[in-house]
Parts: sequence; structure tokens; C-alpha cells
Amino acid sequence: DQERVVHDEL
Amino acid sequence: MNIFRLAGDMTHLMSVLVLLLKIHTIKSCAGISLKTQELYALVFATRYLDIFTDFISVYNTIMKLIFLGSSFSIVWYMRRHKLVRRSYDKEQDTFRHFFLVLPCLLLALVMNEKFTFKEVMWAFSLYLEAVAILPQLVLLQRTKNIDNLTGQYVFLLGAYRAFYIFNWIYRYFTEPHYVHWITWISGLVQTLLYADFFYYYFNSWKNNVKLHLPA
Repeated sequence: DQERVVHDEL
Repeated sequence: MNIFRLAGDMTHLMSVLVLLLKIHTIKSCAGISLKTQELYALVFATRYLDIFTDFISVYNTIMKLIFLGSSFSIVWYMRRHKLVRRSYDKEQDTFRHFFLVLPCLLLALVMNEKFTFKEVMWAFSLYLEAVAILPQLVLLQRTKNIDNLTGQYVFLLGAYRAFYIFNWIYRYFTEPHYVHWITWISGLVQTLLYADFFYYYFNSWKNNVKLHLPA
């Protein structure tokens, strides 16, 4: 969803 | 996951592990800035706040745990290990954490992807990572000496920076909506500082060679 910011990099 | 990202992660991992293993083996941390290492530990601690809340992949979680464990181990060795801490150039490593941490924190409060504790901390960790090498640079300039340990560490960190930039370029062209200004700009600043570090490294290396030449 748009609300959650997911950081998939380390 | 693309090849650049994997190569970047692996060289980053190797830089930290090589440093930790060498400190553990030779019981010396001469030439290494504790300030920089403490800043990196802070970078990982603030960036990986999502470790137990956002599951991305097993790879991601394991890497986070290794980075956290190894960076805090290095700090422990340099501060607490009775042999290692004797080799620490305390008088030369005088950079204040505060001068880097405070501006990064203020910037993170203003520039973040979302005004939540986790997102502000995440932005802070990126800004801090960009400048965390500065105490190491200052120490290097003061001692004018770079041994194999520092050299390999810097080389691996530089490779990590380069691979991550290739990774961003690759992702930008292959993934829709992949735009991360905060990550890119702070990453670019960090890479430029490493380029500076490399410059000093090669200069010092060249000078050492010259010193061995007959007059």
C-alpha cells in the first residue's frame, strides 16, 4: 500500500 | 536483487568482517578511527529499527543482524579489549561525534519520506552514513600512514559505494516508480567523500614507496 514506506536495501 | 546490489552488499559485508577479523587476530586497531566505527554502529542501529517489524526477506534479516553484530563488536574490541585498545590512536582521533550527529538529526527531521519516528531515524542513518567516514579521514591525514588493514578496509568500502550506485542506476531503469532522492543524494555525497579518501590513500601509499627509494 502507499502509506507504508518499505526500505528493501541495506 | 540484481548483481550490483549483491556485489555491493558483499563488499560492504567483507569490509566490516575483514576489519573485525583482523582486529581479533592481530589484536591491534592502529590507524582505525573509533569515532567512525561508533558512528557506523549508530547508523546500523537507527536504520534497522524495522528489523522485527517489516519482514523483507531472510537474506535481508540475516544481513542486518550481521551488520549490527559486527559493527558493535568492533566498537567493543576498540573500547574494551585490553590489548586492542592499547593500539588505538586516542590522542589523534579527536573528531567530535556531536558535530556530525546533530546536523544529520536536524536534517532528518526536516527531510524524510514520512514524519514518523522510524522514517526520521532511517533518513538520519543515511545522512550519518554519508559523513561517518570523516573522523577516519582526519585520523588518516594526521598519522599520514596507511597500513594493509586500513587499506583493505577502505578499498572494500569504496567498492561497496561504487556497486550501490550501479544498483540504483540499474533499478531506476528496470523498476517502475523507483525514485529515492534521499538515498541517492546521501549515497552520492558518501561516495564523493570516499573518492577523497582514496586520493589520500594513494598519496600516502606513493609517499611511503618514495621514502624507501635510495636518496
